[in-house]
Amino acid sequence: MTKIIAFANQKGGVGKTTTAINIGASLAAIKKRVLLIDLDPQGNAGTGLGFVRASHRQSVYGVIMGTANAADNILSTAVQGMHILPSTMALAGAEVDLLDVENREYRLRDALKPIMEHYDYILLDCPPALGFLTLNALTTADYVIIPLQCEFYALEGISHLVNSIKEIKNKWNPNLEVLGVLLTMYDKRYGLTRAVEDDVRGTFGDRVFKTVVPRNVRVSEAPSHGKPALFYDFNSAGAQAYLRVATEVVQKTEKE
Amino acid sequence: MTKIIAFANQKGGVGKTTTAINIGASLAAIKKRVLLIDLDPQGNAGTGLGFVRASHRQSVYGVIMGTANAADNILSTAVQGMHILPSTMALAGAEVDLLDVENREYRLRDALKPIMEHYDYILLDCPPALGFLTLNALTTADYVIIPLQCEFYALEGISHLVNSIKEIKNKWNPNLEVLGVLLTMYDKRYGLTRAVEDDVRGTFGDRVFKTVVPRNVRVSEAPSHGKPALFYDFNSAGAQAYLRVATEVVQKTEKE
Ligand SMILES: Nc1ncnc2c1ncn2[C@@H]1O[C@H](COP(=O)(O)OP(=O)(O)OP(=O)(O)O)[C@@H](O)[C@H]1O
Ligand SMILES: Nc1ncnc2c1ncn2[C@@H]1O[C@H](COP(=O)(O)OP(=O)(O)OP(=O)(O)O)[C@@H](O)[C@H]1O
Ligand SMILES: [Mg+2]
Ligand SMILES: [Mg+2]
Repeated sequence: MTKIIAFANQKGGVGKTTTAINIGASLAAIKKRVLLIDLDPQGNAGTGLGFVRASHRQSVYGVIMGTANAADNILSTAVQGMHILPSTMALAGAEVDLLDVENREYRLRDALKPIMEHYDYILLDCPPALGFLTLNALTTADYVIIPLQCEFYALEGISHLVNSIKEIKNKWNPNLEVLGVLLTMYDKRYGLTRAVEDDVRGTFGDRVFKTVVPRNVRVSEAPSHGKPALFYDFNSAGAQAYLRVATEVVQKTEKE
Repeated sequence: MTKIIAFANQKGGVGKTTTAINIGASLAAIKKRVLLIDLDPQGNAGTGLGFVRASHRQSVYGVIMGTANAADNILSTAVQGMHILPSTMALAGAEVDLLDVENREYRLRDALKPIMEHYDYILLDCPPALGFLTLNALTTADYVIIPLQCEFYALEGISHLVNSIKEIKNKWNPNLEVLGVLLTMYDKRYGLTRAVEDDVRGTFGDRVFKTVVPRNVRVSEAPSHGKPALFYDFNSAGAQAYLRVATEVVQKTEKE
């Protein structure tokens, strides 16, 4: 049973792309078949895996518009067992392009049906907004992971995100569950970090991943080498944290 | 002559809001009359200055829609000499609400005309996207400051941002100038930070602020106290860096 996980948070720079890439690589390392879909017009999931922007014509834009099928736009990556459906700048125009179209919320979900059985996990990297592209991701996904920096602004916005997820669950996707909140760029030296962690664990209980991802320069260096942290510096604190997060993901989603 | 400065970068979490608030507070500290406008539906500029989300009905949304005037939606802040035109969630709907309206790019510019003479500086905090709200900011502004984290993804996206600014300058706003790229959350211990700095100074020359803003926990703690860093911890490295940046802003914009 293919599991679809969205990485969403309207707050910018909290680690959505970094988390999607590194959980993807970790799942591929334990022999799961993974497809990463870049729903952010910035295209960071692609560039973080070594794809030069605009060097490929494959894009999720045509797939969402209905002018192309998913299978023709999937590329393999340097990570054995992980494929990518990349984005291009054109994706920024999808919201307006599809404004008057029926069922525009289900575009992505319907387009993925023919290729789902080839993958164990499909990961959706979202842009920093609760607009059309994130909406399409959340109507398609079975689960949502909420990457959260332990900072004031990130904490401030989480209740609005959770309410939006509930609304989408009620209106369009009854299957949607919050798989967990993942604390990223965690720095135990700072009082602010610990204060935010206490607040989040108090509010979300065991829906907060046990693993926290530390701030670790190897994680932020890895994309400039076109690799996930696990393949850039296997023993780094960041790479090992993401491997543990992936284990928690498998435990939570393969319960059945 | 009122100077309008936008803080723009589609990359999320690079310090747009933090920079707008702290440059604003620094300008107010040297007795400039400042208006901060929050064009991000997240509303972080408001919450960073102590305004509880949804406790105020004032919003830039009505001003952009043309249903309200700017003067009625301006609030004073805890910082003497700095006012705010806050945002609300409704702002997220502005792009679609104004889709078929003539001259929608000039909505903000026209709405600010009646109140401009009351301020020396008007600062526009933008959301992490190159959509309608950032477009309105860039057609209104005289200058753009590009906050940039010294990281791979942030560097990756800057050429697209600069090209978009050029396009807006040609099509809608011939006055628009890049006032400078500001390096934020600078950590001189990391090789990646220095590599990005070398790349940026090589590309942008003296359009990069001489001052860099160091990563400084007091800067990220300040918004949880509803204050800019200067009023939370005057002597902190972050607050002092922003004071120096504001001095550079004055030098660059008050040349005449
Ligand atoms: N654990 C970590 N340690 C150090 N740096 C990190 C870590 N996680 C992410 N980063 C860095 O922080 C920055 C923000 O992360 P990332 O771009 O993944 O966030 P995002 O939420 O996808 O941003 P956006 O909102 O723009 O899509 C990046 O430069 C990334 O390399
Ligand atoms: N110099 C600094 N030192 C430490 N932390 C900082 C610094 N500047 C910003 N931050 C923190 O980094 C995070 C991102 O900054 P901020 O929210 O201002 O970026 P942004 O570009 O406005 O984000 P968004 O794209 O979501 O609008 C915030 O939690 C902020 O407190
Ligand atoms: Mg991202
Ligand atoms: Mg912001």
